[in-house]
Amino acid sequence: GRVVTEHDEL
Amino acid sequence: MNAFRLAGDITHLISILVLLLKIYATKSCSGISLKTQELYAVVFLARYLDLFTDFISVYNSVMKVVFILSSVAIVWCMRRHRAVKRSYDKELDTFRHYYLVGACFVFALLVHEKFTFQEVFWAFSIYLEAVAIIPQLVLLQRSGNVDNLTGQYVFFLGAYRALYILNWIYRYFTEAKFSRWIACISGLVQTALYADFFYYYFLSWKNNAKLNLPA
Repeated sequence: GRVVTEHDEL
Repeated sequence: MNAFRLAGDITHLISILVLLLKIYATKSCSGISLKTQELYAVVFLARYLDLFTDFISVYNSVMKVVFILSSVAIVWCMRRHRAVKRSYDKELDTFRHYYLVGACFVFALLVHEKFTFQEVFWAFSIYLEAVAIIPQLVLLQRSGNVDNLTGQYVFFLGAYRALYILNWIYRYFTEAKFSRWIACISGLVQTALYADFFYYYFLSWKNNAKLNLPA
């Protein structure tokens, strides 16, 4: 499956 | 974290400080859209649901808390503080922002990274942030002339968006797996909304004149 982007931005 | 991202976060912070300064120093919120401020409060509350579940860095957590508290405080001030409330341009701030909330939520249900509670709310917050400035721009357009602090507030908000785009371009070329299309496309839309304002802002800056938006 596709990796969910880590939300490291604000 | 690259320099563009840091500069973006700092201009975002400056925009909030400029707004707080305006409200505190002049005890007035004339020229400021309560609807835009309410949308920002919703944006931060919806996006930072991960505050207690995903730890990224102290910087990240502190900024999240600052954004949530400042946006809620501004809304509270505009709604409850006696003097500030009086200066609110209610009759100019008539954009139906509830429609934006509804449309963005439906869109988030359709387009998201993953169908989970947090991910849908994250996508919703990204879409809503992209359009949250609209009531503010409409209000400025209607009132015509813009006071210095309000102009600077919107300028710094726009600068924050522009710097985030540079940050994404930088990350795209420097990171192996960079895929955040939802944030990037929404960010482009959001920044484009500022184009008109920026044009008149630079015109007034170049001519050393008061910022005026044509009707």
